[in-house]
Amino acid sequence: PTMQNNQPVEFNHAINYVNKIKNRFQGQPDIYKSFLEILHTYQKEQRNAKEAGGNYTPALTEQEVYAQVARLFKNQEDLLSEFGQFLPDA
Amino acid sequence: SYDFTPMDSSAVYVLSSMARQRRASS
Repeated sequence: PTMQNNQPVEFNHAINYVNKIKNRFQGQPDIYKSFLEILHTYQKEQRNAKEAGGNYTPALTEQEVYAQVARLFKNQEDLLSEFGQFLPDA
Repeated sequence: SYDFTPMDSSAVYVLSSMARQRRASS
């Protein structure tokens, strides 16, 4: 029951956050696109690691994801700190 | 507005699964 109650919260938070980024970078679609690419690379690496059952180290660590997003979101401290709330082990 | 493309939706999916993982490991 706890998981069912928490999942929509995380989902809504993610929707709001993606929306906020889209709006913030409306005039700079490349930044938004790069952000999506970082997320997809991270997800792909996580999936590879999971499928390899511990025999594969993801090429993109959480720290690297954070660093890449920090470079992308420079001068947008609020977006970056909110991103930190999603990232495991940040 | 919530005018989401499939790419947006997958970003939402990745972010929410990251948040779940974060909660599971804390």
